[in-house]
Amino acid sequence: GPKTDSLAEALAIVQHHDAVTGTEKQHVANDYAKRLSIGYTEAEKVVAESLASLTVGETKRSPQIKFQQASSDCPLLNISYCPASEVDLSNGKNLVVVVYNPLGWKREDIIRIPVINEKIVVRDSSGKKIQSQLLPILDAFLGLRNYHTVAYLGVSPTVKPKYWLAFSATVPPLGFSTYYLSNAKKDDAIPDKSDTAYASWKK
Amino acid sequence: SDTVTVGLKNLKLVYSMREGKLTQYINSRSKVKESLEQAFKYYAGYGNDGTETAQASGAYIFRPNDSPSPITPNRKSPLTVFRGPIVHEVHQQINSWIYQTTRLYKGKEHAEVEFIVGPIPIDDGVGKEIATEIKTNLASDKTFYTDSNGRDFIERVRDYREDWNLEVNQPVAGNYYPINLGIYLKDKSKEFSILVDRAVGGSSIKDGQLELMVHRRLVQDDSRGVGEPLNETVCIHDNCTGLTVLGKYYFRIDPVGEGARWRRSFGQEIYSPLLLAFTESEGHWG
Repeated sequence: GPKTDSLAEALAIVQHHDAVTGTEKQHVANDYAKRLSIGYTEAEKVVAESLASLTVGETKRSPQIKFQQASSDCPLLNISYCPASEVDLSNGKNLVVVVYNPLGWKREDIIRIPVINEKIVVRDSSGKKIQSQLLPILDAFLGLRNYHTVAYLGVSPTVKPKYWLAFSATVPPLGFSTYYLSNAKKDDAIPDKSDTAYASWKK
Repeated sequence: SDTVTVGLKNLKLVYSMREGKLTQYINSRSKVKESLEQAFKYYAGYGNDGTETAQASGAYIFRPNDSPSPITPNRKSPLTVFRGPIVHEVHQQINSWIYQTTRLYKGKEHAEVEFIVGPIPIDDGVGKEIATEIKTNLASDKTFYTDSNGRDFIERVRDYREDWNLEVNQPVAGNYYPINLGIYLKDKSKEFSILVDRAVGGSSIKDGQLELMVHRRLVQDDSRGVGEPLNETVCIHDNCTGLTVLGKYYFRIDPVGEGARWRRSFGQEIYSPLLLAFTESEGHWG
């Protein structure tokens, strides 16, 4: 099965003083990035298998959820590229978001993921609806996203997400919480769209 | 109104509409109220003029040519505010290559600033080192604190070394320190802290002010061994542009003596963020 050895080896190499401070030649920096990326990709599979194992109780209750095959995280989430979250929920699909807390205390944090639908309802694992908010992904940001997904992944994104969906997650220490995103029904409260105020320089 | 206030509960930030910039920090719970100004600036890198004594700014050496140049915001771009029940955001396009979003989240008493900087233009042949600074009125008396490899904080005194008499030849570079976790300063009543999501350089060049160097692009080798200028690019096939960086820092002002808890616990949360995984399912959520 997948291992974390290649990531450990890449991390060991980048503890060289040139890698820490950025005093290596550019082609060496590129090699460091490549090694880390290869290690990360393999370690990601270990995490997916671990989540499948951790969530075994949940998958027994909901056998249609198969984390092992389908789970994926998003290393380019910072530039709003996350194909796993850009699922069209209007055709009856649900998006399952597993949030793992690697620290030893309970945390409440805001999750932000790119989405393509406007009418989304977020539920926690008990089915309780969670308040959420949509924020527009601005054109300037999408330009950055498109350029870098091509440059770093060699992938030209086919889906253009419209919004960041923000919701509050509560996660136990060294544990996980599960959130379900689905298409909102008529009586569901949909995410609040952000009010916008523009401060014109001339005003 | 001349001002716009953002923030969901205890923490509020006030922006001047006329100038399009941050002016005040208010925490109604801790009763902290402080004037604040945030801006970008750049240090032009010292160029290697070919003489033996010249020392160019490069990968190893930060050597600014002169005092920093302010990067004035583009007056054609408005300041945009998004408000909702989870987060308030303020978007600012500073110029064609600097974009900034400031976020105040529900239930949090710090501000998150996300910066997108790059590609740094070097068409004029001048390398540039970009810093963001926040000015307050705290009387910090030349003293500030930076983390030691993400652990303890070490006291730094501007233009002073404990072990020898310092001759100040580099008033900026000589006071820069590596920032892995954060930097803070204090006076008799308040302390102002910044935490970072990555290793950067940082300093307090004036009392009450903190700055972080967020990006650098230089045109000369500094002759310390690397043998090439610090000029990273991103390429699609043969078309290359200078690197764009996207990063975050977080700031907060506390009554004096109350900032350490946040620096320690939130610092851990930056270092170990929540890990997300996604999958799809069919049918009813349950």
